[in-house]
Amino acid sequence: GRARLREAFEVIDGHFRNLFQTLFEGGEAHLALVDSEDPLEAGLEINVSPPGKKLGSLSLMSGGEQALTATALIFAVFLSNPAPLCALDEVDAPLDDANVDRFCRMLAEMRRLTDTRFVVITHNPVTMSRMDRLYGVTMAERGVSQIVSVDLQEAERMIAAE
Amino acid sequence: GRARLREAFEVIDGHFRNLFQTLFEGGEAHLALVDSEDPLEAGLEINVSPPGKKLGSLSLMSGGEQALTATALIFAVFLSNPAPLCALDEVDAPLDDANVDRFCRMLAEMRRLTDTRFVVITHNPVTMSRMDRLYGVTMAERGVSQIVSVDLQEAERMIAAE
Amino acid sequence: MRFVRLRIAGFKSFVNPVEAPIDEGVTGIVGPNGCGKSNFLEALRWVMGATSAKAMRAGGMEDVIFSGTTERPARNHAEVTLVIDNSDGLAPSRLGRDTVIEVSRRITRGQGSTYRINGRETRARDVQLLFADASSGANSPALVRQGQINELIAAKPENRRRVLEEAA
Amino acid sequence: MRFVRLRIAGFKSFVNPVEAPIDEGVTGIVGPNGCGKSNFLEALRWVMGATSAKAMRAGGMEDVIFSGTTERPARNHAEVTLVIDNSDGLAPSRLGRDTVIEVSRRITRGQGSTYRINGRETRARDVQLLFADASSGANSPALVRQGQINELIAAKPENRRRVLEEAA
Ligand SMILES: Nc1ncnc2c1ncn2[C@@H]1O[C@H](COP(=O)(O)OP(=O)(O)OP(=O)(O)O)[C@@H](O)[C@H]1O
Ligand SMILES: Nc1ncnc2c1ncn2[C@@H]1O[C@H](COP(=O)(O)OP(=O)(O)OP(=O)(O)O)[C@@H](O)[C@H]1O
Ligand SMILES: [Mg+2]
Ligand SMILES: [Mg+2]
Repeated sequence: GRARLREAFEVIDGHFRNLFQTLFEGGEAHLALVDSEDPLEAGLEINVSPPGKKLGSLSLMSGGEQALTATALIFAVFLSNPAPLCALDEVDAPLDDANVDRFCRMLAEMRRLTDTRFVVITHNPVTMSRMDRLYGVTMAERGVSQIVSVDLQEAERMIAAE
Repeated sequence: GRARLREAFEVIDGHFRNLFQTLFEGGEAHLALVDSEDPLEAGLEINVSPPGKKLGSLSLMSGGEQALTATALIFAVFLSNPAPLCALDEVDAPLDDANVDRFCRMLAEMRRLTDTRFVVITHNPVTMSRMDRLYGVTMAERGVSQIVSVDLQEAERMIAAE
Repeated sequence: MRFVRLRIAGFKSFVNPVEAPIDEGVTGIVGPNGCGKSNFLEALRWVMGATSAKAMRAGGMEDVIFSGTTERPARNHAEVTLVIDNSDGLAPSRLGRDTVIEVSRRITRGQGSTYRINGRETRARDVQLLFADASSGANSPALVRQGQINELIAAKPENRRRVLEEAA
Repeated sequence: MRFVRLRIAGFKSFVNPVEAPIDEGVTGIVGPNGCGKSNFLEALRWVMGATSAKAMRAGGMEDVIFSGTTERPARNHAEVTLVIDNSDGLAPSRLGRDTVIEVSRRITRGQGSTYRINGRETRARDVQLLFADASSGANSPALVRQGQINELIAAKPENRRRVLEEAA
């Protein structure tokens, strides 16, 4: 119970530190269990020191930086116990192009390290271009969804203004 | 006190119904004060009936539809008592191109109806192209912000991957 | 254990039956706002035994049944099937040694959900256990809902810790 | 009453003094993640008398002072000035008949904030009243923080009602 959670915490923290350092070259981050000696009662803090800056909590980062860091935490948890399927619904929404590229490289690393199949919902053309295949969801009839295979060009047309 | 809040509610609901009908051609939405006779204790519900669908709460809509509807509510509140400045930080993040266009047209209508000055933070190239002017914020020196006037081409280069 | 195919009929906006292969690597899903992308992921979590209607943006679980449009009447059933390739034999042995496992969930208005594994009716609990054993329950941290990253950022520290617990 | 210019020095990442005109119509602000766009809007809300450090993503109000980088030491002060064109004479009369009103807020480590209107020291309350009269306080619904739309969508109905109260 408690021992397993402490052990899982150490493994996840290890993955998280590595992922963060890869994403934010020159920065450092780590997790902490706080407010209680008992891991089943404790809170999970995310401490970050972005490149060139002092240590602070996740809340001091910008919106895009927070999203990328939280996504790294999700992937750290994932690596500790890889599921057969990982699905991500628009996690790249607040990211600028440079961070979308980092997100895609992190995702490619998850793909390389595991047998997991990934499903990624996105509106971002950069993310779309890095997928192994694309499904387009449409409503040719109002209120009725259909799903079709699309190539990148068709996908870009789909998300462009109707 | 209570009378003023009821009156403000009627005005805001009126604006909200109009804005929603313009945004979602063929749909209908309205606000409701619930859970209490006393408007100072009541909750604010947002009821929506998207084109061709039944009446439900805001939570039944998709992420992008919810964001556009909530933005219409913000603008309805704004119209009831226009402030000298209105600032919007990345409200267009979850919107697809068609909805970004609707958002920009709603913003243009706010600009037409009031003397308010608007400041809009965005990562979206469509939104950028509809601004009266653009300021780029940069960190030429790490951790130190600077602000410069940019044209649309420079802005697009700025948000593209470094 | 690999998830290889998802079949959906009558679930939310997927009133017409659809069948989507889930192949290796990374599959992208695209389309305009409101076209059904999140509904697709919700159908997957639902067949895995999700119990929270709220996490499906539904008031009650029956709200996942196609509720009709001006052109089409509401339906009475929704059914989702997940096809699992078990050729590595790693699925829990109580499922026998089938190389293909089909998990189905069907909900009928006024009657709740029934589950089947390879056609044989089973309890919700068995389906949840099947996926929990594979560290892939409907609440698995690997299934990230729209807006869940923002929730994680804003969460109180004790609520964030639950993410760890799901994985441990 | 029109807001025409914002000057920032030492506030968060704006350690070097910047001056931005705020002209008619719609001004767009762009740049990569983390470059300072939200900090710019926070500086504006801060000079208008914002009292919640939490709403500025700060632990305490002193956290808005430039905290240093590996190349530059932390600062001891942060100052923001908002220039208001009052040629329509609609600002509250206690401010006299100046056609230009400069509102400044300065914070010093260990000493808290001081406010000035046209160079004369004033209380925080007077600055808050000035903006409240113009239905444009730091908590005005017209100033939408990053993520606030999502908060509004997810909010309990009684918390959503407060948005109405701010405007009434
Ligand atoms: N029970 C139901 N019956 C019919 N339609 C439904 C039902 N539940 C939800 N919908 C419809 O499904 C649509 C939402 O689909 P979904 O949330 O999957 O969109 P999305 O593609 O994820 O959009 P976004 O990009 O905005 O997140 C809504 O328009 C809603 O009206
Ligand atoms: N007191 C401070 N001193 C120095 N730097 C600070 C201070 N407070 C915040 N910062 C820095 O400002 C940056 C955040 O800026 P801001 O939130 O304005 O970014 P942004 O341009 O809005 O990004 P996004 O597009 O991701 O929302 C962070 O990198 C943070 O480290
Ligand atoms: Mg969605
Ligand atoms: Mg920001």
